[in-house]
Amino acid sequence: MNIFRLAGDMTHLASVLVLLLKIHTIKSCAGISLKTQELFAIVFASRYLDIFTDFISLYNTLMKLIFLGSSFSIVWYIRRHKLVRRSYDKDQDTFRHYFLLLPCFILALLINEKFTFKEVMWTFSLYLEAVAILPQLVLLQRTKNIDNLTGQYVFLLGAYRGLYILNWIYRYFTEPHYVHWIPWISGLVQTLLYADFFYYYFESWKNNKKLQLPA
Amino acid sequence: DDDQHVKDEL
Repeated sequence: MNIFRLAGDMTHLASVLVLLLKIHTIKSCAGISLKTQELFAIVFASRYLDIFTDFISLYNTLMKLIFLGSSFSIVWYIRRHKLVRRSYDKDQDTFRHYFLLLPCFILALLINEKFTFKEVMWTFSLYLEAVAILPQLVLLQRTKNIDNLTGQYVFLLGAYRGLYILNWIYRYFTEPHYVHWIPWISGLVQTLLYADFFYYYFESWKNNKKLQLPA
Repeated sequence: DDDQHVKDEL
């Protein structure tokens, strides 16, 4: 494992921890899109179908369990927890996320490395992860006061994707036959979706002003 | 398995 990959995983883990901190301690999910969280839960459930069949490393299995457990518990919190549920911006979080599922699934059926159940589901999870942030970005645009934790959460998620690209570049030059167009292109699309957010995040940080996205 | 090695990523 190279440094970019480890840093990417750690940033991903940190993003989840920041979100759990907000939800668990402050009992608030204001500014967080339930739609995006539901998509992430589907992403991990369809990607980690191999968790009990293919053992890669203890690290790998543990991280998979963490991402599965955290994504489903976040959805549970926002939907079911008495206090957290009250802070959910339901009227603002209106992205039709179900409309992302079918195109991603059809694309996975058409464009994949191998036409098997596990492989198609894995590819589906990559396509879906690429666009899963969209409801969250739309909600951010509509939020007048983006709190620090929400801003940091989205920043860490974007950083995780950027670091994965560096990891692929590194692996391409250090490992033989390491060419994987499907994860690379979907990962690149996913990272580009954060470009706009990054711009305003750094601007607000530089000018020491509150983060706000233009509508 | 050649196409397995990207699956070590999360």
